[in-house]
Amino acid sequence: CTENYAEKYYNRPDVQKALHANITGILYKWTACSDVLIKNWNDSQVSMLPTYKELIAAGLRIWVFSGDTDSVVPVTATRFSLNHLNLTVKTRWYPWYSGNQVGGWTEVYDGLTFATVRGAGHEVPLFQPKRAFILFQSFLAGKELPKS
Amino acid sequence: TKQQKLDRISALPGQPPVSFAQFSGYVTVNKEHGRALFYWFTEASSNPAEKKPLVLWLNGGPGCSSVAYGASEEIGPFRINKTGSSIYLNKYSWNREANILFLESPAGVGFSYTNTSSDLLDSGDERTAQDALIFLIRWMSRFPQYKYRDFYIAGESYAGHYVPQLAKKIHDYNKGSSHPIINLKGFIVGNAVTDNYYDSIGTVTFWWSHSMISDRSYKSILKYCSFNAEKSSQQCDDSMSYAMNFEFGDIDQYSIYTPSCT
Repeated sequence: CTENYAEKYYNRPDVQKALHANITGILYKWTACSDVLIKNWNDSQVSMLPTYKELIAAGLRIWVFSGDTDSVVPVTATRFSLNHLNLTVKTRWYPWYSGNQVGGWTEVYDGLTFATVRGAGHEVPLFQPKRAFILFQSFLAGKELPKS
Repeated sequence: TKQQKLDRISALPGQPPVSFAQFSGYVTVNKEHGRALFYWFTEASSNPAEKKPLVLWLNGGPGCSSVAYGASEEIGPFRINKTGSSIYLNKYSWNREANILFLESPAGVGFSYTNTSSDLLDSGDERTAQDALIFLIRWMSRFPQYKYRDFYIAGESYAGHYVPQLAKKIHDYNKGSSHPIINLKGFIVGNAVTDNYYDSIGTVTFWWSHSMISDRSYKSILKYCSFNAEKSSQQCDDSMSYAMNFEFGDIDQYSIYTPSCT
């Protein structure tokens, strides 16, 4: 229910003042999501795969991760999609570790790193903060996820 | 810059003392329409912050890229307590390693606004990415110390669109410069919306392989749903809604093994 905490906190006038938010000062119903935007979303790219191909060719560092207890954009969805980039495997599938536990599994391709985060839902850092942090550190360092 | 000083947050209500600086405010991305995006910036808590990279975090939706998610319950330096009366430190905050910039996008989300109400009815991928690029260029003018800094974009869910689309816009924008101020090095996305067709096949496969739906539902969804048609058939809609309304049960679909919020 953590989303409800935000609804309380960000609708407080003192918080809005401290954040220099809602400068009009009208009573503002801040919400985590905008229903109007969701219902009226105009254009949506059918597939991001062509964009991935272009940015891989441009040499960007690209990591895609997936919390494996999410059923909204689940790990199998991501694997099916990435599979159609037909990338070459650079480092074969292995379990990566966080502490002395398997933090997830990963495979490194030419141009893209894929990693799962074990036991995490859609918002990975909410459910597995330490594993998400290790993932982020490895990404920034440009290093493969720890093998032990 | 003067505006940077005005954007400085002295402290948020109920916040514990911290060593890092934080800023927040608005950047106008379209003067004619009066569109302005709200940002919250938390500098790196580890020294030297001026050596740490800059990371822009985007959530998804579309329409939910607000500070409720990434900033407040995932990677931000603070978590909000149950009553909303105070905030406490997040031990695994990503600003331990980087300067984190949160953006409420597009206009209409969170504190970001537009003075042209029709903007709320024709938002989409293209304008969201364009406004985000303009935001970044103008934000860098306000925070010139971050020009040329190693820059990454991160996000989850529908930001599986926002992040690569913005990366592409930056990549194209940089082609005109020999020493681009937005020094984009890469991006990282989680549980990312990637390809409508393959994502859908993978989602239904997950539901079946995790025993959330019956064989019967699985077969009828695969039979009636083509997933790459603009409009789904009535039989497809019926199969999907039966599975979700009568077979899932009251679970949190975003985390299928944890208690749902009652």
